[in-house]
Amino acid sequence: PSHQQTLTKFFGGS
Amino acid sequence: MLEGKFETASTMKKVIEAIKDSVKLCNLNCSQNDGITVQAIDDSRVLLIALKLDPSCFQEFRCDKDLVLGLDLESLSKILRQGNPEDYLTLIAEDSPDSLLIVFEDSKKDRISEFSLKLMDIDSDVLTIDEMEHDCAITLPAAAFAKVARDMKTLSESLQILVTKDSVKFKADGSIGTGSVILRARTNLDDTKESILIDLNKPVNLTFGAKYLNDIVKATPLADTVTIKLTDKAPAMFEYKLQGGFLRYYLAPKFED
Repeated sequence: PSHQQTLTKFFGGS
Repeated sequence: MLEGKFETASTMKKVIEAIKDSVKLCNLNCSQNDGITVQAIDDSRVLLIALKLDPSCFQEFRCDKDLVLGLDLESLSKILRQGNPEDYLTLIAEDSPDSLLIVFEDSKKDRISEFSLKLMDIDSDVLTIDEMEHDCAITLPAAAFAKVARDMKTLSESLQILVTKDSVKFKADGSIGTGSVILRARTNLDDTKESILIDLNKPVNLTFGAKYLNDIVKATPLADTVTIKLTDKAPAMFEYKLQGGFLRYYLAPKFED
């Protein structure tokens, strides 16, 4: 089964 | 001082109903040039909401000093439900506010209702979202997308979206069985908002959590159409255009690490 990714993995934070 | 008057309360009522189940607390950023903007991420960090209400969304708008208004959306929703959709709605805040004044006016019935909502200090980190390259963009009737998202959630907690140059296929694989819905690209010249437009650079096959898609389609009352931008192994963007602004959702996909 596939895993739910999070947005922080893709977008830079500040 | 902030003073933003909407011609009707319905936009703000619909926007808050569309986001309050995904994020509980959020900061409203107010400025003279940008109007009101919001960026908020849900607790699981899977769904991000970006709202922009340009000054042109308002009948009257002034904001002498940049303001950040920290709001509990459940509380704001309670107050917004007090006004009728066709009322004028004005948001008023002082320069260093501890509350937001919300005024509804029904000019025909000479009724004015005023509410004051306590503000909060909300610590939120802001993510940087670059204008993304995408493999495909689909524009379809918002109601059609909402129906697929709601129907397929009853079958599976995941929804697979497969896009080719002439169709979008939604697929659910659950414990009771499987289901799929295919929407073919079509241009309806008599009623353009009924068209299904696919702009494809590369075929896409992505899987998303059905729960999050069902949160996104709560924005359906805001717009006739929704535009979905998809890229392999990257977050998807769902955009509901408003008059002079937008409500966008960014959703992280599911895949093998």
